[in-house]
Amino acid sequence: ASPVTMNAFELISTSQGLNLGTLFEK
Amino acid sequence: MGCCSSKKVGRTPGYEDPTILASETPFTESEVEALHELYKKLSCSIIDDGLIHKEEFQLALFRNSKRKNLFADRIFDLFDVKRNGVVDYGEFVRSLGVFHPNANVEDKINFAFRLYDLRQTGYIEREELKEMVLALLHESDLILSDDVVETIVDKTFRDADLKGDGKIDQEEWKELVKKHPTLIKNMTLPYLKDITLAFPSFVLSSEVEDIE
Repeated sequence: ASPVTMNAFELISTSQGLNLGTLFEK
Repeated sequence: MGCCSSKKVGRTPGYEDPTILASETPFTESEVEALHELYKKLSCSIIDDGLIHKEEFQLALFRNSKRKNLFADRIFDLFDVKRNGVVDYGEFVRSLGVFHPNANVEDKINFAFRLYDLRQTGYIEREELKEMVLALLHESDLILSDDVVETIVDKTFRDADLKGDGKIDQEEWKELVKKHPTLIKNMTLPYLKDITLAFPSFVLSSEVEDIE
């Protein structure tokens, strides 16, 4: 979806800083 | 990443009985123990004191200890429950528990609200939302005009700010998440269900410690 049509929170949730899954990568 | 010189489980600052941590979180006892392996790895990657410092958190997230990121800062601050600048083992396990697939949805919604309430006023304010959108754009090397950013923020506020007072309170946030459940998708880490598979070395290292 284009950023313009997205909910701002949806956009924010894509931040790498919120991707804690990286902690589990070896 | 480096490795701690200490192998003794009990030396980890903030170490807590796995039975207690398992009873207070969605993790099983063996998952809590497996998380200890991850914790040890993270907490000695730069400063070998058995505590997670912000630089170590950044290193784990971005492979770069100096990379500044608004959201990583907020997550770290929320994990640092005692507000002493470091995340100890108990804080780490309890905070990660919120991200468990079986964790209470209410807890996930509340955690996300606190995360986005940048200045901890009890509300997500328009300025805070704009600051987060700008931070995300900056991080993603996306350039959008100020008008477009304003449009995105306005649109979100029209959707979320039901009382029309220019800020989003917890109740409004809950309603928004009900309407758009994907907003808290990032509050669930599927990895946490397979944590014992991710860190099978726990079994080995605990056996070694028993022998010692």
